[in-house]
Amino acid sequence: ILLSTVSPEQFVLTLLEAEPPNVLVSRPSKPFTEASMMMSLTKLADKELVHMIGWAKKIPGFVDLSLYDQVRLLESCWMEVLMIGLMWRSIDHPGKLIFAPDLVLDRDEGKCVEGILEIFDMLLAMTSRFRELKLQHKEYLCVKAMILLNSSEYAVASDRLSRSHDCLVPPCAVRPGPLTCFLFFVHSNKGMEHLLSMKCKNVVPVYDLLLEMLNAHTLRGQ
Amino acid sequence: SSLTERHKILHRLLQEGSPSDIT
Repeated sequence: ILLSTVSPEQFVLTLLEAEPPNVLVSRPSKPFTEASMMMSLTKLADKELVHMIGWAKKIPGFVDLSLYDQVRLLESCWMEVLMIGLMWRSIDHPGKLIFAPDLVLDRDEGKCVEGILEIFDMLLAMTSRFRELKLQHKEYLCVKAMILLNSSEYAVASDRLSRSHDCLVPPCAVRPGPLTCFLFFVHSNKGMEHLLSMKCKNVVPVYDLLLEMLNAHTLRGQ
Repeated sequence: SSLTERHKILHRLLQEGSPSDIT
């Protein structure tokens, strides 16, 4: 994609084509326990993370960054990207969290995992705000890309990335107020702390890419 | 630890494969 010639509409189309596929994680046949719910959620997160890397590579400007900067951006934003995806899937389903097409959780099901009900309530509240503000699909795509491109706490210097930012401005300028709100609402601290605590208490084993990303968060915190 | 050491899978995914190659 030649960013110097791309129109905002083409840019949004590129974001649409970069969208990851729906990930399936079958719901256990028995009622959830703390361990089985955390197992389902972490398995899902790990699969989604793999697709998130593929998504990020299709965001214009991203692969032109150094590998170091690509890692730093993904390290910073992965939980927020997972959260906004969950909120978008849940936007038309008040009171429910659509983690996956085959993993739909009611708010009260969060009672079986210590500390997660508070996070479910926060996610449901944020999703309600998205619903009230009538978040459009195009806006969701732009906000998610913005979360990635703005995520590093360090400045990432790249002309192509600046151009990507420029391309995001026109689609977002139609409703700058609500869009700023969307960015403001998506915070991952509580979710990250909860997952870390579940891992430290050995409620659920954490493997693979999810473990790498979680460890990176721990090291950054230190 | 360096980014490379702590992100072996992430590095591999960024450098080599598409998700369909990996999953």
